[in-house]
Amino acid sequence: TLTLKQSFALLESLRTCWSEEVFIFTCSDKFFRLSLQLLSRYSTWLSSHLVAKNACSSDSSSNSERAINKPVEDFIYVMHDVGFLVAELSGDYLEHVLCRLLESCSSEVLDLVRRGFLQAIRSLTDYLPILKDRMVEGISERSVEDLKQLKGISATYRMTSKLPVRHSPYVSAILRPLKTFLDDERVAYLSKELKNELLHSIAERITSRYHEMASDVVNLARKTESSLLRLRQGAQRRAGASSDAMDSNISDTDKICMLLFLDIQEYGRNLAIFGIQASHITAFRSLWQLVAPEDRQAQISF
Amino acid sequence: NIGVYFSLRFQEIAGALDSSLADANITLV
Repeated sequence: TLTLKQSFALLESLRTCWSEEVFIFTCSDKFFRLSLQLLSRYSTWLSSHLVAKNACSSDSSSNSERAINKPVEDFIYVMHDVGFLVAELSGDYLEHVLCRLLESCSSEVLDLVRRGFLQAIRSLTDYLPILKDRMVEGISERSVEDLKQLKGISATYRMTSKLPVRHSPYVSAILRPLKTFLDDERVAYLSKELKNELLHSIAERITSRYHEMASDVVNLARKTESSLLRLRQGAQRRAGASSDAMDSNISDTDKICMLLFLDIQEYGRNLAIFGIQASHITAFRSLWQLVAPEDRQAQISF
Repeated sequence: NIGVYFSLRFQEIAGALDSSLADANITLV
């Protein structure tokens, strides 16, 4: 069944148009046009109030502004209703209109009405990928808050000669928003396929952000280390000392990569709890190549 | 008069939908 007041009103209006109490055959063309207008109005509502991501308004209480601040989980209802409406309208509803009310019309007219209806109904499905993207983006952004702790790694390993032995605490939190989302009661309105699609898309987006942020940390560590090395070598040359002792130490970048390697292995194990194989995610493979030691580069296993 | 009849029906049917769509909030049935 439908979940939203607006979707329910659309279906009721469309049904009223072609109900035996209201419909008059001599006004068929007008009722057909009215039906298309009703679908168009609902479509505009979806577009302007739910999908208008970049709506700009100086009035903070405008509808668009409020729509943007809605929890993305609410889009589950919209996705569910759009799917239901498309199935219902292109099935039983269209059959009722064509086979019962307009059965005396020529096949050419029936074909035109059928195509007109189907085009209007299917245009609703154009919103599904946009709604899905908004949900993926909204939920994965919640994980970015925990990923920001990555920035603290550099400072930690620049101050110590200790080698990392276990993963960082932030790793356990990265997928928590995904878990919260999947545990939400609204998810019951998603089909198994759509739920799975969202799960994989969110995991891919989070991993992609993880890769971006880890790359920034490693690149910055390399740059800093390279600058420090040049400074040290300059100082040693001036003092006439050998640089051998310095070169034999494990660098800060190595330590950071060692920790990140432990982190992404734990992250990969956490992904597996959701039924996601980390090695199937392109960004995870890039992340692995970024931080894995030479002898572990070839195969992703943890 | 069929024209008047349809006009009234139009207002009734489209009006009912429009009043629902005027609400930007996601409202459960």
